[in-house]
Amino acid sequence: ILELRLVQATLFKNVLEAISDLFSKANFDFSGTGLELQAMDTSHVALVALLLRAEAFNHYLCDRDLSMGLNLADMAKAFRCANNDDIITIKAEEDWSDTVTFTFESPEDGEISIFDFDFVGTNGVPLEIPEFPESEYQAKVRMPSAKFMRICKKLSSFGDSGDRDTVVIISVDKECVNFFTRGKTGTSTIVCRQTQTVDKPKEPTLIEMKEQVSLAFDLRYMNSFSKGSTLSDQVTISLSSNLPAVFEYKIAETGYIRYYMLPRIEE
Amino acid sequence: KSSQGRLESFFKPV
Repeated sequence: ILELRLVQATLFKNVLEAISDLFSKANFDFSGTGLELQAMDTSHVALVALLLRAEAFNHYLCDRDLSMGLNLADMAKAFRCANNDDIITIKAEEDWSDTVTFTFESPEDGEISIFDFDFVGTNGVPLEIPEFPESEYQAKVRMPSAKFMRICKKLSSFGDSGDRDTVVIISVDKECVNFFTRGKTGTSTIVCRQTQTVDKPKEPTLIEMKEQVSLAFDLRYMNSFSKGSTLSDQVTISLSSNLPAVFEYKIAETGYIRYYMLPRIEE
Repeated sequence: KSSQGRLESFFKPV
């Protein structure tokens, strides 16, 4: 049997908002450890991996590993009807008929909404996601997630919006990270310097650089990743010319959401 | 000209 409860719908609402525009289906893996979610976009360019440890839930009972593919668009629609302070219950029975039940209960007026979701096939997930060695990454940038989102928005508004393939180049050089994009009639560069942690201890921008690195990514994807900002105050971007870049948001003490994307390759 | 790299070679099915 699987039975989970969260007394505030916000966390799950935010998770769905952070993934549902880019990924149409996801694999949800429930085990004694917690919930592991994985999704790959249809063009196999981006992968998202989420971990919510059992401690993230107010009640967590899972006596048998259970893996289910779910349609994220349908789930996002259902969760938009949930209020932030609704109590969520997630249930699947032992003799489960390939469905999972999500219940939203309003603590104020006692109204209960029940959604049953059928399992669906997923795009080849779950996948084995190795922990890539730290030494393989040429640079790591940590910054406030709101700042990263703002940068993505600025670049998107300047970048040629008619072109789905607007490219952003992220370069790390000493104590600076530059975001560069080309618009119709010019270019735009946003420079972020490493900030002194004494000034704004809660909002540092930290840059760890082993060697200079300059990589190109699809801005459209990066923009979607930046929606992880509702889950964490900080984002860490790990850059390597040989490995997928990782955009990681730590979720309090209870997990993380990681987006993986390879840099563009010169042909 | 550049193209977006694909992830299959880094992540294998479980």
